[in-house]
Amino acid sequence: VNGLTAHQSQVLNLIKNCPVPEGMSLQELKLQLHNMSMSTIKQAVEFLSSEGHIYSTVDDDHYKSTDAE
Amino acid sequence: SGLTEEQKRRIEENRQIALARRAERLAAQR
Repeated sequence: VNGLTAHQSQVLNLIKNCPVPEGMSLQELKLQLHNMSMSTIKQAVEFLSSEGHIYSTVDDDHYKSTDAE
Repeated sequence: SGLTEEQKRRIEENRQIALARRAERLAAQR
């Protein structure tokens, strides 16, 4: 629908729904996405970041969505 | 929140960059 793969959409939804001010860490993503390897998660994060859907916050391990307020 | 002013500034800066990038990609798709 939005031009994203299933993996990319899953990663984006988790980041979108994370209420923490510094966003979601790669480690938290891995804990919630049992079906995905860390390298798959990192690839999705890189793509979403290059498209402007998400951005890094306090370091390169934490991300927030541009959709979230 | 537990973030420092410096961290908040950096986050806002990255958000603006991402928003600009996103607008750019959307424009390119049309």
